[in-house]
This record gives sequence, C-alpha cells and structure tokens, in this order.
Amino acid sequence: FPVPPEAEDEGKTLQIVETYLQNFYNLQRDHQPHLRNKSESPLTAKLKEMQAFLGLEVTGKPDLDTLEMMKKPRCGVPNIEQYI
Amino acid sequence: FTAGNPKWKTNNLTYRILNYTPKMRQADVDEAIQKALSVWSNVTPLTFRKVEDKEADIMISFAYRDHQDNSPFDGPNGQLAHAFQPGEGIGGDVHLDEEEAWTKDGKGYNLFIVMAHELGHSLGLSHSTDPGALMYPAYSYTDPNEFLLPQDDIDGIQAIYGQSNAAVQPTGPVTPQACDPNLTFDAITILRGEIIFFKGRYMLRKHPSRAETELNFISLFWPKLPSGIQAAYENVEKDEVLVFKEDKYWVIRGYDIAPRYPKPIYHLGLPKTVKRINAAYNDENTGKTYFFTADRYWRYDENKKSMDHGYPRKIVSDFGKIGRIDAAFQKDGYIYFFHGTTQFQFDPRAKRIVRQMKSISWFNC
Repeated sequence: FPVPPEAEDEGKTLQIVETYLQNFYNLQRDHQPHLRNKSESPLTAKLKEMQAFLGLEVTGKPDLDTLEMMKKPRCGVPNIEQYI
Repeated sequence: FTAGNPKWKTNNLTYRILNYTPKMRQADVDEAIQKALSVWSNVTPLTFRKVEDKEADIMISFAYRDHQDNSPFDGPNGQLAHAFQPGEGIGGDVHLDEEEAWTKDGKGYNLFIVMAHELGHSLGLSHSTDPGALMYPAYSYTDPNEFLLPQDDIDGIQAIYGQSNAAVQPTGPVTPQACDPNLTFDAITILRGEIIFFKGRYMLRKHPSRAETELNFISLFWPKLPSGIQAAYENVEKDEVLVFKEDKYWVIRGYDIAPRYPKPIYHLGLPKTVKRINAAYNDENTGKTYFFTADRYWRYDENKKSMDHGYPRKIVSDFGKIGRIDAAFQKDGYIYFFHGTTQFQFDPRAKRIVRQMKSISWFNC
C-alpha cells in the first residue's frame, strides 16, 4: 500500500487542508486552525463534511486518503455570494 | 441539486465561445464543446444554439488566475474550471483555467469531459457523491468515444428539466457498489497479490490485508484499455496481466500496456470460430492457462507458448455444473469461478467444487 511520505510537517499539511476547505467547503479564513483541538473546530467539522461527501472514512483528520483526494485535480466552486 | 433549485426558464438555450485556448486546434475545441452540450441535450428536452455576436445564456471562456469573478484560478492542476448556476448575466457561464493542459485525448485534461461537467453546473446541477458520476467533483478521464452519461447524472438533470423527447428513454451506467448482492463481474485477475475485479469501466481493487475495497476507473491506471474487459489473468513469471475483449487481447506490465498491442486472440492458438473469451485463469504451478468460452475451455502452455492437444474440452466434464463462467482466478491453490451472483470454489486436486458462495464474498460485507 502507499508508503506514508516523510513526516510532512504539520504546517504544510494544515496549509493544504485549509486552502482546500476554503476553496470548496466555504471554510472561513478567520477560523481557529487547531487540528488537535478536542472541541470540534470549524476546520474539523468542514473536514468531516468533505470526507463524508467524497466517500472517505470520516475521521476529521488529514489522513493519507484525505490528503491524496485533496491533491486531485477537480472542478472549482465559484464564489457567487456577490451575485446572489 | 444547487441550493434554491435554479433552472433556466426556457429549454432552448444559447451558448457562445468567447475565446480559445492555443493548446488545441479551434475545430477540436468546437467539437469538444458541441459533444459536451449533446451529453445533456440527448437526455432532456434542452436544445443549444450557438451565437457569435451577442450575449448568450452560456458564455464559455478560457481565463487566467484572477478574472474578475471573485473566484481566481490557481495555475496548472488544482482547480480546472468552474461554472455558474442558471441565471442572468454571469449565470450559466463556464470559465476554464487557461493554464491547464487541455487536450482531446487522455493526456493532460480532456476538454470534453471537463466541459460536460461544467455544463451540468450551468444547467443547475451541483456536485454528486457518486464516484462514477460525471458530476463527481474530482477529474477522471473516460475515452470520449466510450463516454456514456451515468445514470446518476441522468436522474439529476431529468429531475430539473424532465425526460428526453426521444421514444426510447436513455439510460446510463451505474457505479458498482462492492456489497451490492446483485453485483456480477466481467473479469477478475490477481495483480501482484491484489484481486482486481473488472466491471464495465470500473475496477474494484481488494488487497488481502486491507479491509476496504477501492473503486477506480480502469482508465485511471490504463487510459488506453477499453471498458468492458471480458477476461483477464496474471502471468506471475513474467509479471504481466493479459486482458481480453472480443477477439483482441492486451498485455499489461504495471502501469504500461506492452507495445504493439492489442493483438488478435488467434495468435494464442484459439480458432477463428472463437469470437470472445468469457474467463481465464493461470495455474502458476503448472504454467498452464485455461480459457473459457461458452461451454468449452482450452488449455494453453505458457512455456511452449502453444495450445495443448486434446482441447477444447467440455467445462461440465472437468469442472462440474457451473454454467456460463463470467470470471475466474486462482488463489492459494483453489480456482474461483463466478457465474452471475454465485461463486464456486473448485479444488483441482479433488477435482470437484468444494464450496459455493456469493460473488461478493471477497469484500468484507
């Protein structure tokens, strides 16, 4: 099975996760970015939403499968608030 | 469905191509867009007319990074394109990231596939959770010549605009679910210790020591392979998998298709009367490969590279009452035959069927 990359530092992982969730799941830019925070942070909640939607195991954590999905090319979600 | 269920008030829509990418011939861009539009007009009452010099319902353009719609693109890969739900002005418009490697084949990103997806948004569909759906958010390649709009997308768009005016209503492929008791298989093979189940344009991949089953498009690993593989087996000695469809076969080596394939199955020694192979397995102990078609089977010697004499033989006389064989593979000394939703475990030493199970028994359901 896929060999986990060298311990990708948490900062880089957090960057990937945040950007993805901001782009596609409307994560607000001023959320509290703790991944290890016990009470469910907005980021963890959005991560679970993404995992559930894309048929991944819902862990709320940036596991290998989730990160792999986040790196896949995909359709964008335009920001239409200003038009509505 | 998109929040608020936006839809066009008319079924007769207009589109306009504002600019072209230099990465493809203009005619190829036009063709890709027309084909993408027909994906939706074929299953609904919708029609699309091209306009040149005035505002259209669906304005199609290639754009760079920030392009004044509050949704900048991000350069190669990542976000490929986006589209706006039905409505006035920017509503319905499609923007394609100019920095992508747009193509009309499997290299780079296929413009037809991405365009068909974005038009789904232009017509009011949101993203689907079905991994086989066109409206699934992640890009996956399908040969445009083999593309069929999946049932999930047909159901979605027809819920908005109604059925096609055609006499015969179109249907589309359904994404296989590993634990669907009605699931049957086109072909099965071992590949480097994993079991690969072929079904339509999909392959289900099961590693013996991983609980979950992975679903992929065949084209994800082998873009040049057709869907609807009918038989497959692994030659462990040569680390090759041979796959069969109609009267041709391909040799797979890891991610690559061996050069100068496909070849006719007759090169293996099968008679011209055989038009297709239903199933095949290789016995790695004896180096013999068994080809099943209709009610008979042939035996091939991988070392001599020729068919053994005394074949074909009747399947029922040597393997028992199995009926038409959809797929077969050998594992841990047993042969597993698949007939519809039923699976037979055959012991070649005792020369009899020792167990009967469901075809989906391998998926930890």
